[in-house]
Amino acid sequence: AATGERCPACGVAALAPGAQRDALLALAKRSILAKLRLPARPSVPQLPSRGARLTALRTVRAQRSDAAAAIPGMLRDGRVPPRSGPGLQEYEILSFAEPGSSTSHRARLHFRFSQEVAGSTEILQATLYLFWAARGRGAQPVTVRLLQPDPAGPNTTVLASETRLEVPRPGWSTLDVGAAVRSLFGHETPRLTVELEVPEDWGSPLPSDRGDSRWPFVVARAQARTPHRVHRR
Amino acid sequence: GVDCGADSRMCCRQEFFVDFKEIGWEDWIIQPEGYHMNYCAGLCPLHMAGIPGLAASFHTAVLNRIKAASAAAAVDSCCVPTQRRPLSLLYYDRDSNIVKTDIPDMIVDSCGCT
Repeated sequence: AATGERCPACGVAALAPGAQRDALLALAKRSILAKLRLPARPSVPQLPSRGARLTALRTVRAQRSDAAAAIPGMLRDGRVPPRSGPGLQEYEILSFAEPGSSTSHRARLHFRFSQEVAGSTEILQATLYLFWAARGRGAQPVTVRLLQPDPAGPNTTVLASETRLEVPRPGWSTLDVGAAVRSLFGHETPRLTVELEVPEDWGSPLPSDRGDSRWPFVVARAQARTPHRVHRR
Repeated sequence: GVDCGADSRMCCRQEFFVDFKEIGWEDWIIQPEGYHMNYCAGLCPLHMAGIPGLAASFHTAVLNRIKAASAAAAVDSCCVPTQRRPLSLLYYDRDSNIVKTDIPDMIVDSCGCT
């Protein structure tokens, strides 16, 4: 405004350069937060360990290239074309386990999903990754229970499903948790609880340190819900 | 499309890079380091209407001169994005999950007159 310059297109007095920059930076922040459906920038309480992050990101990349090999018409950058509604915004979510109550051979893990994403997307796929260290000889039976928040009362859970895994050797094993996470996305607090139960003589089913790169995680793929359209004739 | 120069007055694309470190967002946005929030600015007199950017063939230029001479030349058209692409973000949400998403139509690649 000081320079008396006017916008050539609409004639409004041009902003001073500093004020214009601040206005554009504020616009960029508003625009990104609005598109991510976030009320404000997230304050990240506790970052997952670097090892766990790298392991999970490598897994997602490997999963994507496997999917590329499996699905014809794969997009160039490795994204799987959405099954329904091309052009809908897609999300890939890596959720790292929060340790819950545990005993010598049983452990609970919690996976939280943010309300912003849960409230505006639908789950296409969700996989739980668990690492088993070397234990005894031969295949070992492990029970994995998926628990969900009980609508009847806070901090109580109900059993959603129970799976017995035969762990043949040390390494990663996966479990499809798509149905459990999908039904969570309608809840007030979208939190998946996983209970692991191993044979008594195994010891804890979890790595000793949360910073371990073999810490359990869930990889979920979600897609923005198609906007609800009302057709009137 | 055309990128704006120091004294461009006609419709062009103005580059504007937002460095996430400069706005203190580098702790929750893992990738990329910033956002190209380019925008379109400049004049679109009617004889420029309908061509993507300023690059016009000789035939279009002659046609424009004829249009410019017409009485309706006083009405302008608008300088708008003609090509846009998604902004791919990898970020932490408030539960420390890592989320990757492609936000469609966030980066303007070229501008032109409606």
